[in-house]
Amino acid sequence: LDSSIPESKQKYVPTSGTYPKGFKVSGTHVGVKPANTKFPDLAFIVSEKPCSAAAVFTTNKFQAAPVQISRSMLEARKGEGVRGVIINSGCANAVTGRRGEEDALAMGEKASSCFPDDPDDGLGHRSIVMSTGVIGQHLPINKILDRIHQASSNLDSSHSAWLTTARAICTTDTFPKLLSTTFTLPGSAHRDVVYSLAGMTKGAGMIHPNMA
Amino acid sequence: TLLAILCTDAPVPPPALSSLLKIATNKSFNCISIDGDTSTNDTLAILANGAAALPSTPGSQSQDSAPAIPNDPKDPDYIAMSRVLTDFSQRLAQLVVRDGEGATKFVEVHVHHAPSVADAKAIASTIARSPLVKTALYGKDANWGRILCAIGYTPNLSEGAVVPEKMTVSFVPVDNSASRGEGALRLLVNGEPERVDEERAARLLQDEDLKIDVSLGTGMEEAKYWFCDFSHEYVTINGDYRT
Repeated sequence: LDSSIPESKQKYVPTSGTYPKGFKVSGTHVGVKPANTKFPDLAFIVSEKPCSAAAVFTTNKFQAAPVQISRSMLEARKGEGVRGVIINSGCANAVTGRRGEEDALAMGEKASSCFPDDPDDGLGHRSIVMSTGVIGQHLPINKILDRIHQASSNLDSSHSAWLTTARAICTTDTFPKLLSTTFTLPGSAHRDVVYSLAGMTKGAGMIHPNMA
Repeated sequence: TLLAILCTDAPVPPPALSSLLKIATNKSFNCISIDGDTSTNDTLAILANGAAALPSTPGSQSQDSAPAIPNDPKDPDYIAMSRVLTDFSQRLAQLVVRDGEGATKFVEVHVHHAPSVADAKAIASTIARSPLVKTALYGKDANWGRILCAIGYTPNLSEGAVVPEKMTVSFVPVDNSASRGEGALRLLVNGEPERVDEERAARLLQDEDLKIDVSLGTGMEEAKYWFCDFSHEYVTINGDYRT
């Protein structure tokens, strides 16, 4: 992966990190864009146990299918019992009509099926879904669904796995954007605990976010 | 499109997580611009699993979970968590700007002494979106006229937010700049243009990183925005990108 990163951007790519306990991640090659024959383009981020989740979404009136599906899931669950995030790059699944919504839902359900021990609470799947890439094309959904269990098998907590996952969400980005940190809290109940926070992001064009 | 995922092992229940995320977003990812276009897919999600356990007490084998952070903006843990999350989100958002398509410059615009945060943010956002400001920066041109123009057409400002006679605009070298010792380059002071040392301006604009400082002189509030320049390469990349 490093060989494709411009020299001027290498300094922004971490060589190590301290990642939060209980999370595992993977980046897997699907080939959402046929021209992509080697780079990972399916990211899977998982909490080993159901966790709290929250999100903010674009306020663009044309909300992509994954935005709608993810918002519905978080509302249904009131932000509780979430297991992870499944993301493809290469196709945004935006302005794709009902089929787009079905595809996004299928991604969320397939990702959640990787955790068969979770109780069926009647609230549906437990995954946030994201997509990024070209607008107005349908996802090659079968290719994606076929690789989700492989993505689950690839889950790992190493720095290398986090970096590969950050790479998997990139489109025209020239480098993966990944940070991690540790922190403490001042309250007496937390004073002796060292917490971790990790984050990855992507974006290089069509960037003027106004999320709510 | 902007996508971002944050994960923490701190114990943050959904109500607190949601409010903390909104605060952080409004001071980070909602304060960046590359090309002024808002995507159909922008999403920022945060997961908190509380897996960081309390250290076990002597003689005990078990590790208990720490108590949850309350959804109380006055609680010290909430305040500390908010600061950590906001700072971290700003650093992450700035990486996006640094990778702007075709970008050669990373610019922070700081608008201060504004009547409200909303006014300061609206002005910073307008400067960050201005194609003429962005192309001037690409051309290493200290063109403060374009900055003032953008300030002047910012929509929905409160009455009296912009008073030309109170406006001061400067370029400020960043900490690692070779120009740092020369201090801020004042372009406009209380509405009066300064005589600009073109050689100094040229040196300052050689830097990859630059700060634009705008004092409205009409209040006490402030906001920051981060953006990049606009280059030939941006057009090349997006002229080739097919829907």
